[in-house]
Amino acid sequence: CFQYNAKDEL
Amino acid sequence: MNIFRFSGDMTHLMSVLVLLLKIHTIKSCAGISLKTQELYALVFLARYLDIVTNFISLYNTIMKLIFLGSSFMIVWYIRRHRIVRRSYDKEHDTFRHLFLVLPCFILALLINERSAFKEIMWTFSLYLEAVAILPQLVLLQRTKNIDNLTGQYVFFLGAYRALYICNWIYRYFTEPHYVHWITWISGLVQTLLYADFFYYYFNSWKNNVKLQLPA
Repeated sequence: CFQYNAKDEL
Repeated sequence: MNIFRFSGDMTHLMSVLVLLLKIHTIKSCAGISLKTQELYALVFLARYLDIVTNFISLYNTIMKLIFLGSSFMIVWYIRRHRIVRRSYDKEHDTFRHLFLVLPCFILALLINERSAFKEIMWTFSLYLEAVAILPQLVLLQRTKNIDNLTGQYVFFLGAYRALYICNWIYRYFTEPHYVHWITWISGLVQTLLYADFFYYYFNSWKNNVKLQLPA
């Protein structure tokens, strides 16, 4: 499954 | 949040502040590319579509608001402010937006992690940010005398990108399953675009001479 923790960056 | 990510955000913030300082206090936007500033405004608009729906932290929300607000403020200053706009170098800032926006948008439609609207816009913003500095670099090359603030502005932007790469390397080794090819490759391309500028920036600093890029 995809991890979306790059979205916590600006 | 690690030290690289935080330092990266701070140098990004510094670059914006240096630019606003130049525009607001000296009332000049000489050597600043309006095209690049408009592309950045578009980048933040496309990336922060989730600003109200996806809350991560107060820090994130405030920084997003600062980047959105400042990018539109800078564009407003260059286009509309009656004194600032006179110093805009229209003749040399000739890069066409569409040459960058269109390929980035098509690429985002083709290569993305998930084909939802917000996801495509987010991916588009990553691709566009990678190349948005190009009009500014072209303008610097055409400008004979680059003033200190403009040089520092580009330097801080480049430092922000380099620190983000350190952040990704750090996160890769410390967080489970932290793999983001799209973010990494577009980020790497973006950082490489600054390599040439950095070379001349450090040379001018070392030899204590005025910064000038070869044509």
